[in-house]
Amino acid sequence: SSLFVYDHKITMKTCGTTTTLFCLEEVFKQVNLLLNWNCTLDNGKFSPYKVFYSRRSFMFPSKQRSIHRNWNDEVDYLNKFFTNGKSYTVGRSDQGTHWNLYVTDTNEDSLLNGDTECHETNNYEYNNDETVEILMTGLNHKCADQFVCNREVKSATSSIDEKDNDADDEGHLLGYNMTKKTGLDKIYHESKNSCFHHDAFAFSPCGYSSNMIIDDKYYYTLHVTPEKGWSYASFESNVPVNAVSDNKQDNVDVLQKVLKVFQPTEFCLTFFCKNIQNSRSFQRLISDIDIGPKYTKIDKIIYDLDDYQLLYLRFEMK
Amino acid sequence: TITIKELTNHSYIDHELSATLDSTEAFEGPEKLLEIWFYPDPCAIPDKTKTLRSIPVQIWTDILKLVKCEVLSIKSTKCMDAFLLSE
Repeated sequence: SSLFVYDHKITMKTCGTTTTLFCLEEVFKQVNLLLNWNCTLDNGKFSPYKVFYSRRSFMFPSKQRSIHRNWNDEVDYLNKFFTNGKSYTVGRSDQGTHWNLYVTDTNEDSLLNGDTECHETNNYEYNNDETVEILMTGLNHKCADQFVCNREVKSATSSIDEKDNDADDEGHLLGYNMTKKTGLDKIYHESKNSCFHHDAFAFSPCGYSSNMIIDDKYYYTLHVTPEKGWSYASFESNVPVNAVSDNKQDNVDVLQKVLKVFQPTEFCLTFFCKNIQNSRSFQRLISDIDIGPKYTKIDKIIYDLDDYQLLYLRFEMK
Repeated sequence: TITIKELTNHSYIDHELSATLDSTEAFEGPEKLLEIWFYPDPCAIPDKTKTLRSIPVQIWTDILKLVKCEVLSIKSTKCMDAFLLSE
């Protein structure tokens, strides 16, 4: 799981039986208390600039906790916090492969406080926000095995050497090695002046999470559960690939690189894009992209969501 | 690409959690993704001396307990804090 905290937004991506939405009340309470950011309406609900909540259909929904067992319960819970949310089920709901999205209307009042000069400096980022997510199941066994480590887990009562330096931390060291071995640090062509940070962890008995930061402000994150029978990997990125690569790369290329690492039998891609005119990736993805002879496109769905375009694609291995 | 230096420049790392975390029961793949934008960009924040990144790590740790997650490590840059979490 991962959490990304920016000055103005947070992104939380949590795996397993986590109870993601149960943080909402405390987040708004602390933001009000510590930052004096009050986005409470007269009816007690909240109206931040924008909220997104999404997930693929679960493999084992009955094992989830509380509201997370059922999409409608999650939406009901979200509607207790927000007045202007919309819920979508995207893709085929009869195959357990669909994707769910809840998104609130944009609160344009948040723009009124702005610093005009600052906005102009950051105009490109604001107008060209994009997020791509690739959710993969049925990983190739050899590919999945790269994320199994079976390192020894110490008991909570055994003494942990607090003098260990970070480089000796086994879970992080193995995570680093997995990143290097699989080439997951080479997904993007960076420009000469790019800087890159990496943090990865190898779970025991298996599994892998990593956060990569490009140019101090963009992230891509991977989470892998390689168990046979329900193997799964996800890739999510807000890296503006064209800009970062000096127009040498787009998200079709990124997709191909990610698929090469995991070789899934099935995957879906979601792409949120604020400015489709400027996005070479969006234009290429909606055309009949060639991602190799192995895959057949099953679904292509486009939503016009307020100030974003959403593209959903699903592929299966032939 | 990354270098081995990336193992030594964490803002925070929990060695005890790292050593004792057993993920045998972490059976589910698909994640839940929550994104809350309080403002459209940092420029829109009225008082830039206080932002989400001013919130102490301990508060985020407590919030994450509600989610059933713990903090394994953090990397910080001039624009963001990236938390790597359990589960």
